[in-house]
Amino acid sequence: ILNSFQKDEL
Amino acid sequence: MNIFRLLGDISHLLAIIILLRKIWMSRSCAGISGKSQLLFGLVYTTRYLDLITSYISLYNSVMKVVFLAASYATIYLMYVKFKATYDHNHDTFRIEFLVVPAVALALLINHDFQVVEILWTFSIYLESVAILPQLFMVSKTGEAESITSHYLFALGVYRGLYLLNWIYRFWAEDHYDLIAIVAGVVQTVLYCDFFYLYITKVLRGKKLQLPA
Repeated sequence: ILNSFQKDEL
Repeated sequence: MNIFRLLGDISHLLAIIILLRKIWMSRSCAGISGKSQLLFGLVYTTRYLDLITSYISLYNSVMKVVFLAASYATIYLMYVKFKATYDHNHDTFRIEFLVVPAVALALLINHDFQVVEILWTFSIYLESVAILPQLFMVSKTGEAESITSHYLFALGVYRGLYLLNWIYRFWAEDHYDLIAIVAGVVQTVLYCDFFYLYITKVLRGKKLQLPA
């Protein structure tokens, strides 16, 4: 599963 | 943080400021789609809920507050203060055709079936099509003021720069988010014909006139 990287983007 | 994302955020901020300033200085929202602005307000509201819960960086928090505040201010100016100048007749895109599929898709395709994640996914899908009412309005009126086209250009470039940011992050940090990337590609592609018109016309000092 693609890791939904920590939402550090706007 | 990388240069592509920083330039993207600056371009995004520039777009929002250009629009807010245009409406405020001209005291008119002629030629601007209020529906797109409502969708952007919904995008930022559903995406930046984590403003309260998780702290990533001062930059991240400040930008989220600025985007939310500017978005709400624009909606206020369009639907309350300068309501009389709002062009109902040309802002007719049925936004339920954008919101409903975005909700459905967010429930079907997401990374994690949690409320915050579903809302984030919804905001990503909605943002990719949120500009359609505005582009539709420009096509209906057949033209756009140059300041509006600068706004659209900055807004289109922002997500295009994010695509470069995702390529960089895949290469440098070895992770990627396919949901954000696919939606970002769709979003940027929607601007392509506008980019063509902007570069061939507006940058040559002509008015943005769509071929009738």
